[in-house]
Amino acid sequence: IISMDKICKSFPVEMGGEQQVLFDITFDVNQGEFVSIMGPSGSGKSTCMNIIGALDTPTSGTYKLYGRDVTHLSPDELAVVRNEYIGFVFQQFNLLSKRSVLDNVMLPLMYRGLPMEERIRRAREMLKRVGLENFESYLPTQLSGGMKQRVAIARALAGDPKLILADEPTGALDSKMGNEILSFFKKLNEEMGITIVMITHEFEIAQYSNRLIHIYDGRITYDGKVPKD
Amino acid sequence: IISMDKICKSFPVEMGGEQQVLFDITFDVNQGEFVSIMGPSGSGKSTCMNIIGALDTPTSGTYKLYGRDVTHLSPDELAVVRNEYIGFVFQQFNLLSKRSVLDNVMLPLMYRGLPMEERIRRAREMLKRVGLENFESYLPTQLSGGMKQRVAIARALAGDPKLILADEPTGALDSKMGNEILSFFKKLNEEMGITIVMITHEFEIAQYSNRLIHIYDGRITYDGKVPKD
Ligand SMILES: Nc1ncnc2c1ncn2[C@@H]1O[C@H](COP(=O)(O)OP(=O)(O)OP(=O)(O)O)[C@@H](O)[C@H]1O
Ligand SMILES: Nc1ncnc2c1ncn2[C@@H]1O[C@H](COP(=O)(O)OP(=O)(O)OP(=O)(O)O)[C@@H](O)[C@H]1O
Ligand SMILES: [Mg+2]
Ligand SMILES: [Mg+2]
Repeated sequence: IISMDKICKSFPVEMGGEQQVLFDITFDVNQGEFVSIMGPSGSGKSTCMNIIGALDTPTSGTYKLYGRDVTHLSPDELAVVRNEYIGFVFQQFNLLSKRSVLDNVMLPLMYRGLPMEERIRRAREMLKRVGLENFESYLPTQLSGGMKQRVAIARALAGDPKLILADEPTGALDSKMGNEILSFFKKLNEEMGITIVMITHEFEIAQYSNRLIHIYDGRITYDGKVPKD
Repeated sequence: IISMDKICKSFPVEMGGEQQVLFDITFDVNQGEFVSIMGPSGSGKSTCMNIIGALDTPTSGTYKLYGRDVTHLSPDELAVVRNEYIGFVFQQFNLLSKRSVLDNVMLPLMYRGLPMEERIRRAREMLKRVGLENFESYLPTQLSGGMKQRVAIARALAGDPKLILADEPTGALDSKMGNEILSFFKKLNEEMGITIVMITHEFEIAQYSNRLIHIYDGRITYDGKVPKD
């Protein structure tokens, strides 16, 4: 369902220069896989994830999502694809600071044509999953770092996505909470066949997945089983 | 130098209610100590740190910093105390998005009356320490999550603080980078007697400190040696 072929990405930098950040990234992900992406800070993981999630376009190379060449879709068409298939947990959470926790979690459900009661029910179910059922009327500014992260996770899951893209979903969480959330991800993957691609820098968290891709200086340096050590 | 006595903190919540978040927090930290604070997400660690850093005032109880009762200082006096003694690494980095990396790191030095060349020299030295010497003219929006965290660390250290307050300083960093930065913290603590209070949820990181305080539901449940396990 995800097909990256020789994906390169450069960003403009001051004085009209360019900094290349991704070099010929090539890999496929099939439905039902649970992939971890690891690598040093600044190596290009989030940049890669943004292209997978159709939030950014590559400078060169081809990216197919569910068989469609995403590089040739209009921004509106991209938004439709994203809302239909993908739940995204952002590295910096990206919550709407003026809307309540419940509103934030319900946001992806707006595009599904579900009735209000159903949207509230699903949002509340996910908030309960991440231990925040008592905080639905709070604003993001009234939450701790780890609570914001859990709202971002609940929001990604509320829409019943087929594909979850999680950028360091446990970075702000303690070990117990991180393991609870990853066990839930594993359950979604094994019982419902949901495909998960997750960036993490914690090896203990990568153990929940069944494939590891390592990115170093914008290149893939490993793609295979998750080592036990 | 830090003296917390029966510190309580409540926040107002909707409908005029109040949520108590810290309950009778009492502990002292002496110059030269390296303390870790651990505990579940939402347990009150950052709230406690904000009071220690004189960024917030307790609802009741007394807080003395360097022997002065901080609860009775005016906002201006608090700002002077903070700028003189404290380097703060915020959980959400709090970088100025319209200023360059170098400007962000130099910011705390503005209050020291140092000449421009000296401020630039110190900022560059700290950027080199965190591996970002090639990124001084970048804007925060052009950086990865872990790079922003490293800029926040460099900024906290540039002012030669006597007291470092670090709220999850390695949350966005890979293991190798996290250990490099903690080794540097340990060096500052052991060789220069700098006091460090650090929130972390990674046990491997807490090993660098020589005292562990555990907070659970707003109360201290452990205060002693760092367990090896
Ligand atoms: N401005 C605020 N208004 C209302 N409640 C708040 C506010 N700031 C924090 N809280 C509440 O205080 C509690 C503790 O928050 P705090 O940020 O100290 O947690 P933490 O231990 O740092 O958690 P984490 O590990 O997730 O960062 C949480 O329940 C949070 O909702
Ligand atoms: N908008 C941008 N403009 C310029 N450079 C950028 C931009 N976004 C990212 N970069 C650069 O791309 C590189 C990779 O960034 P990316 O966010 O993908 O790293 P990462 O692997 O996710 O790191 P981390 O683990 O720290 O989150 C970095 O050197 C960063 O400075
Ligand atoms: Mg990243
Ligand atoms: Mg916190």
